[in-house]
Amino acid sequence: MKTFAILNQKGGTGKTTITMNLAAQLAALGQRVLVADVDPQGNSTSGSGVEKQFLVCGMYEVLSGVPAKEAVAYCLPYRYHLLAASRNLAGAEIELSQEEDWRTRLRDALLPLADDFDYIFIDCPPSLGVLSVNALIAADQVLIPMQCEYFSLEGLSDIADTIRRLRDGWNPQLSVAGIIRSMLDSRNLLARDVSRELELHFGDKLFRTAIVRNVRLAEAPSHHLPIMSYAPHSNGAACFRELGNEFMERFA
Amino acid sequence: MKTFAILNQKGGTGKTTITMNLAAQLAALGQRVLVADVDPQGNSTSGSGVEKQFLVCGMYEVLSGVPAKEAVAYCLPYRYHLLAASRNLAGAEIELSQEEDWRTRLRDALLPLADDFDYIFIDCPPSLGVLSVNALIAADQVLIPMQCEYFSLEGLSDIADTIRRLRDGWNPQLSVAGIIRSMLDSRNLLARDVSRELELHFGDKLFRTAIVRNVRLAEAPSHHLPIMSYAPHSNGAACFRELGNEFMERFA
Ligand SMILES: Nc1ncnc2c1ncn2[C@@H]1O[C@H](COP(=O)(O)OP(=O)(O)OP(=O)(O)O)[C@@H](O)[C@H]1O
Ligand SMILES: Nc1ncnc2c1ncn2[C@@H]1O[C@H](COP(=O)(O)OP(=O)(O)OP(=O)(O)O)[C@@H](O)[C@H]1O
Ligand SMILES: [Mg+2]
Ligand SMILES: [Mg+2]
Repeated sequence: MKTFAILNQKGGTGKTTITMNLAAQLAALGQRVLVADVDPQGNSTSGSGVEKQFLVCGMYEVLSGVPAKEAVAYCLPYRYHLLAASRNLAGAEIELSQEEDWRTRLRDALLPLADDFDYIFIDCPPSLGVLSVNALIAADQVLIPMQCEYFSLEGLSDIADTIRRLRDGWNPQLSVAGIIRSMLDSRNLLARDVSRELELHFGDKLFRTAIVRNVRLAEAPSHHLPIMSYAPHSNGAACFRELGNEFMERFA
Repeated sequence: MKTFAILNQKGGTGKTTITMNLAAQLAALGQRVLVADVDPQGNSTSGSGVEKQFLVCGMYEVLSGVPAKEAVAYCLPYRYHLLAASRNLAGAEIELSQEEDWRTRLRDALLPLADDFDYIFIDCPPSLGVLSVNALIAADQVLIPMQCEYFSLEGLSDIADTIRRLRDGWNPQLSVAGIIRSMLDSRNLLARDVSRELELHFGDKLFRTAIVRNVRLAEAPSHHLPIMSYAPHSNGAACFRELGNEFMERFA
């Protein structure tokens, strides 16, 4: 089992969209995949068709000690399993930070699932706080969805600092798996400039596959469908077929 | 003085872009405006041309007790004053939450500035945690930048719950000033559907002015310029002229 944190503290960079559609693509390729939603917004949860308010046992309960196996559910159109974000996850940040062992709660909760899945994707909130730190300690690697814009570029050094800090203290094997360009509009100059900067700084860590801006990707979650089912002939679907293949090439 | 929190826990909805350019537009109309950056990412800070790492006294220091007057600096191209986000603001969430009076730190820090400014805009991080709660208790009203997409619509009920909770406990006058549609691409059906939902639910609270998607707005902060100076004839600049006028009509 390989565990990936999908993280960028910059908001709106495509974390949830990449988590759900990449996980669905790998599941379609026959992999056993779990999506774990640690974002209090619960977008991976609602996009997968699960209603937060009706959820009896989700991520908040698992972080409080309930075995993860009791919270995992299969999501049919996506063909992956989901550990959903519960309604009261928003309160977890302050509550958890008062506990002695708050940093390793998610890691310890996911360990018993090691034989059940090939990949786990943890969809993170746009922050480097308690829940994201939990994800970074539970993960083997980090995938960083990134918009090719000024503010996104600025934020990369903060993520790198946080990963380095956690590697020295809590998770020695943690590394950056790669950077995925998202919502790319290659017609505009800014995106081309930032893309070139990323190639210079990150070399091979920058995925060849970029996810282009495609409104079908923004529409699909409201129908609770992965892009492959909602709009299989769209540019968005083509990007995720390619991304699935590149991911398998790099990590299988 | 009127204080506005610019908040939406959904990431990437245009909070920083609207904070900086609306504040600059009001300053150009002769208003005395302060931008307070409580987002550890510090995008309003870097976009205004201030380097976080060289900052001696910023938001973290002010929340720890340093008088705000000592941290406020004038930003020439924008013609507003800025209370910048300091480097160590990221650590403030956990540190502050251990203090008895953590919720009212920002409110108490801004009170002595009441005679110096007409408007204060607080740029918030994409979360409803400790720093955003501080902003909501310090503010009179909340402006909610909003993308016309599924996940953004989902998140509105969480903000409304948080505002209601704080109104009952800590800030009885807190109200929603308005919702501003951002990055609007009115050609696509999803945006038109969501726009109609917003009109139904929020009526007059929905600003008539929408900020359209315009790459000049994404380029301007890398030049440390407001859109009015960077690309005065762009669609983005036209939107902010209109937004400045609508804002004055509603709140002056
Ligand atoms: N390639 C794309 N093309 C068009 N729209 C996209 C694309 N990727 C994501 N979106 C839309 O952009 C918005 C932001 O994406 P998403 O919610 O996946 O980002 P995020 O990083 O998870 O956000 P947050 O920081 O709030 O968790 C969403 O409304 C989503 O539907
Ligand atoms: N109207 C617009 N047209 C084009 N690009 C825009 C527009 N508004 C914002 N952007 C760009 O979209 C990205 C997200 O906007 P911004 O950073 O202002 O959102 P935010 O809500 O402050 O994000 P965060 O949740 O990370 O604080 C930025 O790269 C910004 O430059
Ligand atoms: Mg998300
Ligand atoms: Mg911002």
